[in-house]
Amino acid sequence: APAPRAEDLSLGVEWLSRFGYLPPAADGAAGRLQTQEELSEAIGAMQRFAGLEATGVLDEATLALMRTPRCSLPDLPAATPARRRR
Amino acid sequence: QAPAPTRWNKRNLSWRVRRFPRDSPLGRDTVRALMHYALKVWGDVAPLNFHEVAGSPADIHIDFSKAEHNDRYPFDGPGGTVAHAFLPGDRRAAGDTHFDDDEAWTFRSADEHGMDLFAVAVHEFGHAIGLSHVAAARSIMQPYYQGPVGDPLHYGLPYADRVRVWQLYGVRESVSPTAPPATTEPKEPALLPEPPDNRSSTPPRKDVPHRCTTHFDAVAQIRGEAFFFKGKYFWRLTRDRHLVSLQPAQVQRFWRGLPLHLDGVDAVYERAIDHKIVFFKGDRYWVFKDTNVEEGFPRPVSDFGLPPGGVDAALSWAHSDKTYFFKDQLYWRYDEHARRMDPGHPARSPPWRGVPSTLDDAMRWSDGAAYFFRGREYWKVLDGEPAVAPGYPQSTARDWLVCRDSQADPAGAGAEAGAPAPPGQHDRSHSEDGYQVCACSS
Repeated sequence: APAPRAEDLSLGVEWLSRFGYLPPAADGAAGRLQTQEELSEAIGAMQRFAGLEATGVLDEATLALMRTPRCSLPDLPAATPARRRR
Repeated sequence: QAPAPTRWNKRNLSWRVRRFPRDSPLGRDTVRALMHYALKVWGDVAPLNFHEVAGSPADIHIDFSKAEHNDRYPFDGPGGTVAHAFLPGDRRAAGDTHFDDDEAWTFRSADEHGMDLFAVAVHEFGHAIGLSHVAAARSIMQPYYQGPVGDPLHYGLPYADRVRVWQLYGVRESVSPTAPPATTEPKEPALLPEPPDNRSSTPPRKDVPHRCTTHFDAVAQIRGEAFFFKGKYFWRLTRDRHLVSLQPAQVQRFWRGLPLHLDGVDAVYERAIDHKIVFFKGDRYWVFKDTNVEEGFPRPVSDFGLPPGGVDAALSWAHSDKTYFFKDQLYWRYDEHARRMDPGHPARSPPWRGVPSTLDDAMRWSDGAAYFFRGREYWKVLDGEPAVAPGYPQSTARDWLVCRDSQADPAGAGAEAGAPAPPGQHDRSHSEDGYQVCACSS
């Protein structure tokens, strides 16, 4: 799949954070970046919830759904940063 | 990470619209009506009762707000996020429901760009009673706006949503969890009636009829109790034939969903096959489930095979699931199971000797007898007998409405409504036992 445009990626991250698929943007240290793996997992979770094929890729169908009017409440409880064992 | 379910500990929840939309073509009454019906969707399947209040704090405050409005969920103009509601809990905002005032809220609109207020409200009130978003394909609790869901009077929750609300609150009595939802569509949109107005307690009007001097529009045994209807009022007697109140109650305030302008009813009966209550007035009839009118009513009396003009009386004959309808000097026998009139009807004169040829109404009572009312008198037909019992007619006011003969007599009709009932005139009445009759307005 072609790489998503920067503005789509920005919309996607903001959207995923707002509706509980990613930790809130203001969470933790400023400037925290999602890893590509985290982002892909979040997109996949969102796609599963929405009944789309869970590819983990921010494709057109996923973006279209993100632009669909919806309820403000998160789909999932706010995600928290994962702790990993060394 | 599914959140722990939250729910209300109480089952009677108040609501009010605190801020209405500002520039919406939907009027305030329409908004209130849509909120009423959106809440009713949930109250119809779960044991939750919603009532509108005014001016006082409510459990569910409804606001139409724009942009940042002092919660964690600012709105973002047309599209995007359109509404949200807070789950039950300890927070002050629990149950509160906010709609984005920047949306083009619609109702029964063909405008594809509009946002159907009823559909969104049903979803948000799902949150307000404790449901979160779900991924289920057929659920009103999907997070995305799916468009209008149809007429508010005929909308039924998808099964997935009914199951989830039952998990929180249980099943409302009279709802069968396994019954498929009614899917019949109205041939034409029904008018959206006004929601019940709970906002004031209007004192009884001064022109209320007096129980001792009036003749009644309709009489019915409902859930074992007797109801005497006159104009916009009714009196109620318990199973022991005790008058609940000397003052009549207002029909509108008890039987929810009848038109506000209805000035009386012609006949009422409790349907033996499903215990729903049927009201007749002129060419129309309404079916009530308990005290709430069913969706899709009124309907024409031609549904029963009755001619225009309605009926004077209806008598449910529980043994055979037949209902007798009386109009002028004709009567019909209706088969409730087959939903059609029995052959050979209408026929002339009632099938019991001695019963007057025209009636105000009739009912069966728990003693097995049938009672026929006309004017200020009634006739009794014992169970299984072909004719009126000896000694009838008798005074309805005296024997049913706790009146003295002098009160029931037109010459002695000056008694004020609410005057203490005299003792000894009625079998086992409250007054005979020395009790005051308690007031009951709704």
